[in-house]
Amino acid sequence: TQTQGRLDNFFKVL
Amino acid sequence: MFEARLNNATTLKKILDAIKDLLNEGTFDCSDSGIQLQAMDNSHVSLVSLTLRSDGFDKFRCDRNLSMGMNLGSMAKILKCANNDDTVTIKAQDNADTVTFMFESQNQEKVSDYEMKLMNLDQEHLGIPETDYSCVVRMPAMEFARICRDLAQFSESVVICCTKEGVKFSASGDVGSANVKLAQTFNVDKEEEAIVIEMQEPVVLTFACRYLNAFTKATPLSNQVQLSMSADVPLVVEYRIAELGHIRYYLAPKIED
Repeated sequence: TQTQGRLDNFFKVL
Repeated sequence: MFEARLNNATTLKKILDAIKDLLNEGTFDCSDSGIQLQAMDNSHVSLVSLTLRSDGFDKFRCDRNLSMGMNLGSMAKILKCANNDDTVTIKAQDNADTVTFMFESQNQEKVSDYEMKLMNLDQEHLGIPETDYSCVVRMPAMEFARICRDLAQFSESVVICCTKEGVKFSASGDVGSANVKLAQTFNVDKEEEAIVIEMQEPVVLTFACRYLNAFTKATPLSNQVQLSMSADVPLVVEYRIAELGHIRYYLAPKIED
């Protein structure tokens, strides 16, 4: 099964 | 003083249509280089990045950098009041808490202005790393919209598989399964009908149809769409806005549990 990723896991908060 | 003018309201209406389903509000950052907006949807799954260059406007003046937080639903109400061929001017004073949209008919006989309250939005800015994508696909924007719409009937997710030969979109669910394969085109008459694939490594990624369909609201802005993909990183869906800039959508892939 797959879950939806979140952008916070890929991009850094500036 | 900030002032930006476009000779017809259609472009701005299309831009707003392209973002308002994903975002309730957004901050328009204005500088002498143009207008930028970067915002994630509420669930932090997708991000909209809009760039409008100052030289693409018919008039552009920005004396001091300005961040204008706007409710996009309210902005949509105001833009509905403009005719497509009206000239639209966006104006704000420095440190103002309102923005004014002025619409002028082509014959100058009707001039309307709408003032909207600005919002203080506490928005996180994300640093998007420079990425060399394994696959970059350029294809007609209408075709991409059609595929996303069709496949959404079968599943919540679409699998995009890109190889040198072509790109395949697949969905499967209770009804059955659907596959759409597009081959790279050669010798097409019109550039906007071309399907071009630049591949370093093949990729297979899964994305939520709902977001892809939201991105295709930008279709009226551009003949072509560009999909940039690498394993395990967000997809970039880019629509160029002729002579003005671009809108990019980022979408986090679905990942194995």
